[in-house]
Amino acid sequence: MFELTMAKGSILQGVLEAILDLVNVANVDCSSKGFSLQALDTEHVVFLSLFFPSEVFRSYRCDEDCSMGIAIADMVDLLRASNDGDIITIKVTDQNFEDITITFESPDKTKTTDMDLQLVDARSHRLKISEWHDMESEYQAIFCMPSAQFMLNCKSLSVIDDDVVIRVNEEVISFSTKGKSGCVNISHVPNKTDNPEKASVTLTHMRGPVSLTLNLRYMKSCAKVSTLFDQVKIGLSTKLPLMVECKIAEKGYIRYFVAPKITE
Amino acid sequence: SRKQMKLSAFFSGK
Repeated sequence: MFELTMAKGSILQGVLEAILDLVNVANVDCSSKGFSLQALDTEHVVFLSLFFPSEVFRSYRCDEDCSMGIAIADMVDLLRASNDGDIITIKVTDQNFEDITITFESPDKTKTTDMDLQLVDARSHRLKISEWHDMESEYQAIFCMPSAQFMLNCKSLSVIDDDVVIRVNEEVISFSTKGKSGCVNISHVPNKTDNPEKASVTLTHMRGPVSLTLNLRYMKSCAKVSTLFDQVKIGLSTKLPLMVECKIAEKGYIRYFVAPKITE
Repeated sequence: SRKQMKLSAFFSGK
């Protein structure tokens, strides 16, 4: 049996809402340690992997590891029907592994709403990329910045063009674009420390200058999720997809891996 | 012109 409870408006609900523009179906794995989700966008440019440790939920129980495919848009639609103050329970019983049950309980416990959501096949969303998760040292540069600043950069650049070039070297981290109507270049002088301050842009890992070109549509989508958190960590390498990561509590994370654009 | 890469270019074991 698997069962988790959370308050309406909790971080999981916020994240599920924020990933909807990229993801329809996700593969969810539950273990005693927590709730993880993997999903691939329909164009196979972005892979999303998140892990919510059990302690971030109001209560959490998982007797046996389980894996299921969930139509995220349908689940979010159901969750939206909850009222302020409701406690939301998501449950899968061993006897019935064809759907999950979502329950809302009103704060005064006088009203309960039960809904069943059919599970779907999401095996194609399961990429064996676990090795990427421990590949921080393989990235040529990793920096952290306030997620509000990341969102602002993406919005400012998308006025001009669809792409952003992110360049990182020891002296500067820049976001730039060039379009028909002009160009924008946003430069940040980074701090260099292992303990990034919340308000600053910090270069935490540097093996050499690197630059990548990315579609701003995907970057804005990553930025949308990141604004649920204070800071975002971005890793660049010419041999790996761009990594955008936010930490959830001590052990949890949400990570996007975004394939860049190349010059033909 | 720029071409959008797919994740499969980085990873084959799907």
